[in-house]
Amino acid sequence: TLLGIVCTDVAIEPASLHEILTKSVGTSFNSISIDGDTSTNDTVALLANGAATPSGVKPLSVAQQSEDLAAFQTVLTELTQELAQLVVRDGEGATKFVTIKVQSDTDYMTAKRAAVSIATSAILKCALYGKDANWGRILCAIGYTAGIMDSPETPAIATSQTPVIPNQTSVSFVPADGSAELKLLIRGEPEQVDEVRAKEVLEFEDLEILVKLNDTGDASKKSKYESVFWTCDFSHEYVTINGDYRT
Amino acid sequence: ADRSIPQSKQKYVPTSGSYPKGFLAGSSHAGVKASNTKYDDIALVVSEKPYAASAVFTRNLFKAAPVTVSKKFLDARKSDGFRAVVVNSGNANAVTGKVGLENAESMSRTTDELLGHSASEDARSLVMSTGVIGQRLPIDKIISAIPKAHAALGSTHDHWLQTAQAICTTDTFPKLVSRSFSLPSHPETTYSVAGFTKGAGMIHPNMA
Repeated sequence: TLLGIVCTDVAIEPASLHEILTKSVGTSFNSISIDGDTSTNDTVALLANGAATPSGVKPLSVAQQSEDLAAFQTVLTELTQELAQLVVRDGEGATKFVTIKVQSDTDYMTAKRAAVSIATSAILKCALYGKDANWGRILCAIGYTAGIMDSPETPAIATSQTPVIPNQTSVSFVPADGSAELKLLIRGEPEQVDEVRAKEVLEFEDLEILVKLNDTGDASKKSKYESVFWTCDFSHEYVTINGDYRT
Repeated sequence: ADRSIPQSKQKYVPTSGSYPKGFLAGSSHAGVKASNTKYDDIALVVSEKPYAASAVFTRNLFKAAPVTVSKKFLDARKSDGFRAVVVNSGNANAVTGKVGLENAESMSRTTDELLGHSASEDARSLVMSTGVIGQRLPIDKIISAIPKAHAALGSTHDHWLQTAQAICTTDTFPKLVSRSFSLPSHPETTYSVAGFTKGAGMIHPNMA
């Protein structure tokens, strides 16, 4: 279960708080996964008592967009992202902290669905624990997301006009030490991966998986949408903890 | 279980912080889980003056009692006039029927009364629970421990850190983050925001 309490001494109109909180949660707590299980109790509360706001200064309000509101939203989002990342770092049995970035030109939800699918793939998470640069499992996870999006049986989520196109999909590992990314797949074609280098990259606790869904080969062209999601690996310890956890 | 923080995680635990004015944090030991004989498992955050509040909650269809109750409280007060959040760890008070709802309300009412608010008012304390699912709360233990958490309230870094620790279950370290900042229209004023969270398993939040 995720619980969170965030307190600030900024004055904020009660009617505006929910929108402010929801905006930050979308790119923080709602962008993490440890084991893919959504709890019965997840709750994050935002409390604002205005104790530091000078008299005469109006409470922040979403009805009056202001620089102050934007600045507070940025601070809140950064703080909630930091908290959310700490949760992933403490994932039961986790040995890796994995950032998944998926870029798409279609829409944000296409990128997010692919990111979620990668983040919840048990077989990929086991590969990461084993320090295996298994891009095939990444592609597999992206691929069945695309399949679901195309399915007539699930029209509610069939919003994307363009499904994932295999020969425009590229996958890289971005090392935590800032060194050059390790390209695993370029526009659907597998790279000759240097296994020694791959092992080096996977020795770091932190790893970034970068997926481009509409890679045209033009390095100067930036994708329109990017979803960032955080997850961890699966280890033996996860099974031990949850096999032992008793009522 | 031993809750000493692993060496590799100690870098994530702050040694100081910048905490918002007017908020106090405290914790106490109720022994919600019989196996927990020494660690605090009740957490309390109180504001000296009423605050605006909002929350996002799980979309899981089997919402735990504190989720249902806190949402009701927020709706009743239209997000205004709150004073506290009270949390227990060790038992999620989930899938516990009507008694679960009564127990969650009882935690809130007990906290409100400690803060001088009448039980006849709309509730001013939000409630959260975390832990095992499907067991009734040992409510007498919890109700007895809430005044102790209230008595332990304070505004130092240690108070916040200990309170963050009290909501932990299988977590290996408390997760506490704070920062101070200013806003463009009055840069001379320093504000603070602080948050703490828990979670290590059953984590794929989808809150609204």
